[in-house]
Amino acid sequence: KNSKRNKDEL
Amino acid sequence: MNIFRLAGDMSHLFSILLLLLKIHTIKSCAGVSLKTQELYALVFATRYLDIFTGYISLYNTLMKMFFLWSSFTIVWYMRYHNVVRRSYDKDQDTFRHYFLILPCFILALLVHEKFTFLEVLWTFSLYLEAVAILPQLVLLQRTRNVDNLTGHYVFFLGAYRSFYILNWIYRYFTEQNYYKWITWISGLVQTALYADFFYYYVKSWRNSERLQLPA
Repeated sequence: KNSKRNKDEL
Repeated sequence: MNIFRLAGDMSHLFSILLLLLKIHTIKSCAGVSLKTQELYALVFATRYLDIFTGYISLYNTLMKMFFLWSSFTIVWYMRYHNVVRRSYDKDQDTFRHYFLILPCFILALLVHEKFTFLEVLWTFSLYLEAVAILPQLVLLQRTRNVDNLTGHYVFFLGAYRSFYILNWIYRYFTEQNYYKWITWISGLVQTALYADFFYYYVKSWRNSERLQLPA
């Protein structure tokens, strides 16, 4: 799971 | 990015702009809970540390910087600005918000996705944000006549997480194995806390009368 996508929300 | 998340972010941004407008233009923070503002400053400080470690998008970075700057600025205004601070009713804003911080931190140490420093702080910020509005809601019940700006501020602040719930539903159905239980449950608790406020807010808007929460 790409970590960037993991925390792409505010 | 989807329209629900954009609507949520814009609602959140708008709520903060309303509060900044109130404090900066009429130099008043009557009816605003300093404790909720301090909790939100802590939420952003523990959640947006990743602007130093990674880059997601210009939008993401700019919004995080604005949320960090605005939350600390509002706390500074309410604590130290000698005109604004006079309108802060500290003997009404008595919710013991420190009692919210420790349980959220302990829960983050117990329930998280990964046991790393940033991840535990990030999880802590989610739990804390879920309950951060409590001092403000308690203060609204004590403040007899809630002024419009404060009422709108709380409404859009509550609406932002409601839009996020629609965003999570949308992403669950459109992206493979997208699930974030901790975020979702925290968001549901957070929005549930606004339930009765939303009811009285819509009622006051429908009957075009002043917003009053029952004591």
